[in-house]
Amino acid sequence: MNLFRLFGDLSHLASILILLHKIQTTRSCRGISFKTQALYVTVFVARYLDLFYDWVSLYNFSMKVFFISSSIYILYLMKVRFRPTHDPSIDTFRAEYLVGPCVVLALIFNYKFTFPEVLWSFSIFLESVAILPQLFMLQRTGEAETITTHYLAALGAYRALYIPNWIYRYFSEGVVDPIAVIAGLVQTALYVDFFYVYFTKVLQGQKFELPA
Amino acid sequence: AVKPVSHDEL
Repeated sequence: MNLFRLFGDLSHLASILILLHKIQTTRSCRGISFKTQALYVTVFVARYLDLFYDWVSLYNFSMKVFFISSSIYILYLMKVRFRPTHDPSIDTFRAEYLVGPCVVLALIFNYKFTFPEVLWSFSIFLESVAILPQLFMLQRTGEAETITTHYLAALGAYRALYIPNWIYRYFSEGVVDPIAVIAGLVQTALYVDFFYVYFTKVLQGQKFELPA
Repeated sequence: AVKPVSHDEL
């Protein structure tokens, strides 16, 4: 564990708490892509099933339990509790276009052709693109509530912080995880546009609005 | 140096 990874994980944790806070206080899931949230549940379940048979640490175990349970809870909030506030007509990205290729990629690129390893690769690939329905929705509506942009910023920061973590691990432990690194770089790159608007507008106190 | 990975990251 190094500080980059720790702050990355904390940022990930914070993003979920911000999202929960947004839904609970506004009593609405407006502006949140259900598809992205459903993809995250898929990602967490596929990757963290190892918590039943592979012990890493108490930290690792608790985070996995938190990520799986909170992501399922968010789906419940969106589909049941605050269902009327979710508008599927603007959440139109075809998620199956993401899941299909990720299954294929996982079958080709994995560290071992076993069920848990292919599942792990699948979750890594899927996580790298899971934010696309959300970013697509943002692009489509052209604006976002400030709290939603803080959620995305925390999520993007988590990905960005994993990059110096890998560089650090390369020099301190001599390990490289090519699948995680390549997928992680792609994932972080997807946030570049968002971060540009976030830094130049939201952090200057303006509303998040995309140029028409 | 690519070593076998233990998947210890989240």
